[in-house]
Amino acid sequence: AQINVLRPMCDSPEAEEAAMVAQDYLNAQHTHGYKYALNRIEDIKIITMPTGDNTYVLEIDLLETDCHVLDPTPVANCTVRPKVLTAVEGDCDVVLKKVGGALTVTEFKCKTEESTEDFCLGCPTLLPLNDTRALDFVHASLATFNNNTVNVTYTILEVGRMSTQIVSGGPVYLAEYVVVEANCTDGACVPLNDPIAEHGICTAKGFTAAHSVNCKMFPILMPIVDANNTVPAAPVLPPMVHGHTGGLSHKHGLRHHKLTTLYSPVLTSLLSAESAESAEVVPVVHVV
Amino acid sequence: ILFKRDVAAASAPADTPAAQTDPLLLVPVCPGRVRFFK
Repeated sequence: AQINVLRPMCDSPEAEEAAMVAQDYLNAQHTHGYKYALNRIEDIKIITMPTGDNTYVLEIDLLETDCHVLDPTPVANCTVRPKVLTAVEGDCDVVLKKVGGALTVTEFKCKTEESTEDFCLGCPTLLPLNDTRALDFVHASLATFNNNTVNVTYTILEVGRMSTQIVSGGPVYLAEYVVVEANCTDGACVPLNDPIAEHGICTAKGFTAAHSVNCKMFPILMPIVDANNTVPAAPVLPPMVHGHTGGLSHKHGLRHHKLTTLYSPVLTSLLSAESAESAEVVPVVHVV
Repeated sequence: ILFKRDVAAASAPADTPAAQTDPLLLVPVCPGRVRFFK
């Protein structure tokens, strides 16, 4: 029995197809932070087992976009953040299986980092998500937004990013946060736990006392109803796949939101093995 | 008179001495193109 290892070109249609499946799968796995867009396919191997099963081992480089994971905008229409705005990058190893012509992700391992190459004097600097002063600014800007809405009060579901920029008047804060409709009594607000509760993302800039705030509300997708089930189409996210470990954004060091780190129900050597092959342009390598 | 030089039908590994001296044998296979920025 032979195991064939094929190394197609990283820009080949089959590599692109696998990378797009991986990108969409990884985006569906994280419930916090922003969607990631494919930047480059670093490497690909297609392993054909004696049974005829194909396993794709893929290394991809992803970049953070400005679309929050709750935003229904397709990632293809999202804008990748420029590095000077402290972009966040994800390097992922992904294992996919091709069954019946369909590619399915079976394992992945991701490492998320913020870019530090393009720091410049006067550019915004990313702040930890628990920065007290920046959080005060976020709440002040939300109060401004709520003062300008009628009949609806919003509360913060998640802070996406906070940064500061030094200008002539001192440090200016820039913040992005997700809001959701809330039920407020005596100043205490509880997010509405309703699939059709309005969600949106707000961007605020300025000082705690004087700022601008702009919120983009996500379109509400009505639940799909059939005779037996009511399936909320959005904004409910796909459930986390069992067996993942580590890496959820609210558990990490609060520097920024990260991709889910690892999903490997059966940890194989495919995710961690360093390739010893050097002849990468030889199309087929037969391994007995 | 134009002479057409023979070129290997199959690409050679990029790290062989032949590939390092002959740019025609260098076929960038991986990594792929950068979509946004390096």
